[in-house]
Amino acid sequence: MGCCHSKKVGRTPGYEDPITLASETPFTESEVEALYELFKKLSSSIINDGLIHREEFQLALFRNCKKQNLFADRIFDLFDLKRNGVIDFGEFVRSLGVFHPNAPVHHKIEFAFKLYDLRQTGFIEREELKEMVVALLHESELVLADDVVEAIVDKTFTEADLKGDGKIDQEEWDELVKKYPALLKNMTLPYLKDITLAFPSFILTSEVEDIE
Amino acid sequence: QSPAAMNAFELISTSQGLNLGSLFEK
Repeated sequence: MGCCHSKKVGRTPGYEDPITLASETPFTESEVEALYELFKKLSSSIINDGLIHREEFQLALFRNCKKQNLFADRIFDLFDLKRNGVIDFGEFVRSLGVFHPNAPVHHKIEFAFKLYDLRQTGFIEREELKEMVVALLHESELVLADDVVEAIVDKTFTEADLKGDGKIDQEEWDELVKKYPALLKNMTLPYLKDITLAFPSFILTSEVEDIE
Repeated sequence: QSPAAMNAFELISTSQGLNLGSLFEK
């Protein structure tokens, strides 16, 4: 549906053409425009420079920019494709694309594997798994004795480490996810299907006219 | 489900830091 009175609006330096971004992701051009509304909000919450800083990401997730969280940090690092410490609009859209309900499942599986491969060795190692369990317990203020944590990690490793080499590779992760599809639940954001409804103001400022 | 009975990854996946839905809350 086209817009009657399109108006050019100022774009940040990291802004990328919605047509290009739509061609590389599951989003339509209109959805990319709607995501820009969200991006503007997130990227101006602390420093108004058109880039999402780690503190702004934390603020959006937790309503607290000082809160340290291992998993939020990992997500930020994976979104930061250029590894320059900030997330620009193109990175934001491309990374969120993995979370779209229509994104290929193998992209979600790969992203989750990278997320849990804390030290980026190509494997999820036992120490990393324990570190993540301990971080989760700390975050949730749950207290479990160390031997219980060890038992949880051991049991998971016995199940996942099919080759028995003490580490989980991508292939073993794929098998584990087949067995426990719920492990990918966080990798799909239903919101992304309704993004144009959540951020409708783009309709008034859109430069894009969709041809349907 | 008791945390002790969960698969470690199931437990981890409950982290608020992995819930990107929060980004869309106004």
